[in-house]
Amino acid sequence: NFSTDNEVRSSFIQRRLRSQERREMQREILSILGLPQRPRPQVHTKHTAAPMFMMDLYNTISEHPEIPRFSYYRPVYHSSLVTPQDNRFLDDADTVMSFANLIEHEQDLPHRQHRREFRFDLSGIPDEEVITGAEFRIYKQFTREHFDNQTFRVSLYQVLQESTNSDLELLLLEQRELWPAEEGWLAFDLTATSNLWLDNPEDNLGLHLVLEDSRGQRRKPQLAGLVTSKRPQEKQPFMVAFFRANGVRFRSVR
Amino acid sequence: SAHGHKGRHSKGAKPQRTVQDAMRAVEAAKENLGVSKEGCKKHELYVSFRDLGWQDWIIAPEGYAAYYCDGECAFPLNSYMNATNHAIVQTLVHFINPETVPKPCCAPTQLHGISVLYFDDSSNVILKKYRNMVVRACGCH
Repeated sequence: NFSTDNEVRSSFIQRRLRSQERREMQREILSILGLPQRPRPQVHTKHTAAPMFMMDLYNTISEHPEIPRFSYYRPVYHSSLVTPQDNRFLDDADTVMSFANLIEHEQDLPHRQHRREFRFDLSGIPDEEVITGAEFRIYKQFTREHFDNQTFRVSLYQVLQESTNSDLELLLLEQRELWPAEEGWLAFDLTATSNLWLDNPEDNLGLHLVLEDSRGQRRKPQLAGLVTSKRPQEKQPFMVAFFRANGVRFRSVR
Repeated sequence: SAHGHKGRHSKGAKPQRTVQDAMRAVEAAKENLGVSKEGCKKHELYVSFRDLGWQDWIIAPEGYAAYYCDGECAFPLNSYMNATNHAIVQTLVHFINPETVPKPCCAPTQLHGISVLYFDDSSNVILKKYRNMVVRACGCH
């Protein structure tokens, strides 16, 4: 009556499930996973930045399955997606979720060409989850031409209010100095903002990124090597949030 | 339940079965049958997300070894490491009163978690840790 990993009984021959059995099995597994039905993603490329980052995290925790909750080392500026060597330690997460930018095309309208907009749909976050950390991540490529010794300042704003004209009410979240020769992922802390958006979804009006040169002139973010578009795929900007389960997860009664 | 009825049976009444009687009955049954049902053990059960046709939304893993527990929790349980004290008592009481007291259950005693990486409807990616998905050890409860 005692069995461990090395004492497994192989009691049946592998066979294909009949369609009814398959449906029942799917229903059972979905129930265990806490999903009402199977997700049907519109786009499921695994080679964009967010899935690649999540895959890195998955591999990190799969290598240490004994850790009860996975730990994540927060990179501030790194060439690889997940680097366990440095930076602040984010723990106690039961779930990590990445969000793709909903703004499909870059608007090059005259009043908008020096800033980039990002918007993320947080409506899929389950009620029982509490955000313990969130980041906006954007890739900075190496740039040499024209700007050898010039630094840039990148600012990330939360949009507080939109109006019909070009005026916006913005809240500065974070500013960074950038050097042309630097390359890697920049991570901006969005923990407070995402908690606000979670409590008040109507306040989720997105983020604005603004680049200035050393003279305070607004510039296109691309000039500093910031990847704000869909290409290259593996360097697309995205948002990531870490969650902790708030209490016991209940499965639905069937 | 012991209520101090020892030696107080009325003449002509059916004698109450004792633990010793139950043990003898079990041994006799085993000898008569010539076989003993397999004990409580961990069995293979692999859940394949690929075979379920979910490759389009589950990124990793392809599946996982879930295992399950099955087998008989038969007397004597006290020689097994993983039977609870109560399961041992329950086995004995089952023999005394098989109609009303069931045998102990063969069930997981240790469970482990797995992590699943998947897309949601909005093509966001979710990495979730599910506890208690993999049977590590089985025992009688």
